[in-house]
Amino acid sequence: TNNIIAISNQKGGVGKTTTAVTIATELALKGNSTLIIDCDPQANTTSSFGIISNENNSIYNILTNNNQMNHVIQKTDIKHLSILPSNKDLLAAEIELVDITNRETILKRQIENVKNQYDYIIIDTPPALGLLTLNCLTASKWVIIPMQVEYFALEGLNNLMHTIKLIKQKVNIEMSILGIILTMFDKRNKLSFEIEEQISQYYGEMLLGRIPRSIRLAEAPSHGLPIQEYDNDSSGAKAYREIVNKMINVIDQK
Amino acid sequence: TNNIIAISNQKGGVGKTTTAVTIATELALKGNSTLIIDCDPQANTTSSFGIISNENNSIYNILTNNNQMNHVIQKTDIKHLSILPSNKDLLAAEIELVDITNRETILKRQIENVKNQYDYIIIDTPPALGLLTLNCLTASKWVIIPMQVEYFALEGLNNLMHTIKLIKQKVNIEMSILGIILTMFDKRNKLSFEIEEQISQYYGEMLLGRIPRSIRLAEAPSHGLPIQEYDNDSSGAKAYREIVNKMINVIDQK
Ligand SMILES: Nc1ncnc2c1ncn2[C@@H]1O[C@H](COP(=O)(O)OP(=O)(O)OP(=O)(O)O)[C@@H](O)[C@H]1O
Ligand SMILES: Nc1ncnc2c1ncn2[C@@H]1O[C@H](COP(=O)(O)OP(=O)(O)OP(=O)(O)O)[C@@H](O)[C@H]1O
Ligand SMILES: [Mg+2]
Ligand SMILES: [Mg+2]
Repeated sequence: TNNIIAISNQKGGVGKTTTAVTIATELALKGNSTLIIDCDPQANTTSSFGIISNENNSIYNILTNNNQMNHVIQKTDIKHLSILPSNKDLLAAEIELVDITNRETILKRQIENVKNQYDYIIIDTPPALGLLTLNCLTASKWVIIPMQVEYFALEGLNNLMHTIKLIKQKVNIEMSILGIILTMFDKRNKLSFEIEEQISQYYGEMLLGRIPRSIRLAEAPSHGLPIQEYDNDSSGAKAYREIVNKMINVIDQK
Repeated sequence: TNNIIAISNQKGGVGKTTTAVTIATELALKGNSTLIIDCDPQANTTSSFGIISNENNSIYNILTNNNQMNHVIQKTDIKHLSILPSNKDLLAAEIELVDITNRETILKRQIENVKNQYDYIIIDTPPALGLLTLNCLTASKWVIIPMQVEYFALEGLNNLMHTIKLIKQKVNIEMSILGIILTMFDKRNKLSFEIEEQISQYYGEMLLGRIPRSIRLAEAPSHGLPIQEYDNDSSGAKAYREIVNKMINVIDQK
């Protein structure tokens, strides 16, 4: 596949992991062979599937020791969904990779070896614009930007758009923005609507939709289950299902 | 002063910036001469005070060109509160500092030059455990850990405690944990209480208190004002006031 999608925003706690886990699961449930890559040292994507990755079996070994992808990729409990897990070893990668030539395309080259086995590849990124996130954006054809409807989110978006433009010019001409998802949207407060209004003015055509604040989404990871397995009728699961359908449309049209 | 307090948690979006801004403002309003340092490339602390730091006048210049602290520190609109601002130049610092000897103590050495001018120094850190955060933790005598009452927060806490122990052993023997603050606490949902219960079991004596989810706290930064100036009677402002009183007690007892 060329459908490699990074979920990225350097602002913390905006729902990157929740979006990556939910979208990857939805694609797999539709029968698509899907790989999810956890590129965050916090390994929240890995624990969202109830997986604990041991010392020698994580994305750290792929980025620094050049291990075989297929030796590290594991199956999840969801049919058609595999995972390249993370663990805290990845913390060291940012510093260890600095002196390596072509340090920003390591992940891209590794994915080349396995991409034909999948219909979609989803990459969860850490809250930063360092070497790990650079590797993820360089390896991806598409970027989805989850954003909370709060003030800091607006300021960070301009930085992120600027970074994506730089990456497109310098290392990855194919990359484009698949869309923006407004997460944890609370209809009871006017700030949500004010920020949504401001985003629509500048980036209106990129808006994929809103995800309501839904406690079921926050509960699901503590059971090691994606929302579809934990509570498939929740408002959060339904909202993500709609977004995935829109997403597939955008990809098929390009 | 030796009262140098880092606000740190590598989990994103947990209220680090909101906590740093609110605590620093509260200390200044009580008449303490206070410096707040923004060590995050997102510069959310800087924009919380309505400040836009220009090219040559930010923490980036302190860490990489060895500029004088007093040439970069600015006054805020709050009496007794000054700021060492940040901007997106800081993004490059992580990579630029790698080859420098004693790269983790640059901030500590710079603070030595000005610490006698202040009663308290508060440092906002980025959502990561990289070189910038290492500089902040090495420079600090105390660490405050804001945590959301959500599942991922629990997992991240053990990693953070592990990192703090390492830093204490290797670079900064004086450092200790001032306390944990539970942020965006929502009394309407049982997950908040479940997680609070789990934290109390392991770290009960470190709990400084809870901050309720309060929309006024999320609105204040869009006006470039700390909560005390935006809405001093809000539940958020009151909860932080209580926490600051407890914090001062802990510091005075040691
Ligand atoms: N729509 C939602 N409603 C309620 N809670 C949510 C929603 N989406 C995410 N959450 C919760 O909010 C917290 C932050 O989400 P998440 O961890 O996915 O963000 P992130 O951007 O990946 O964070 P980080 O920057 O640390 O990687 C989590 O505890 C998650 O369970
Ligand atoms: N008690 C609260 N009630 C409601 N909203 C809050 C509260 N505390 C913080 N917020 C809002 O939640 C969002 C995240 O908070 P903040 O930016 O302070 O977290 P952070 O840990 O500094 O994030 P980052 O990891 O990106 O640095 C902000 O939009 C902020 O305004
Ligand atoms: Mg995440
Ligand atoms: Mg912050």
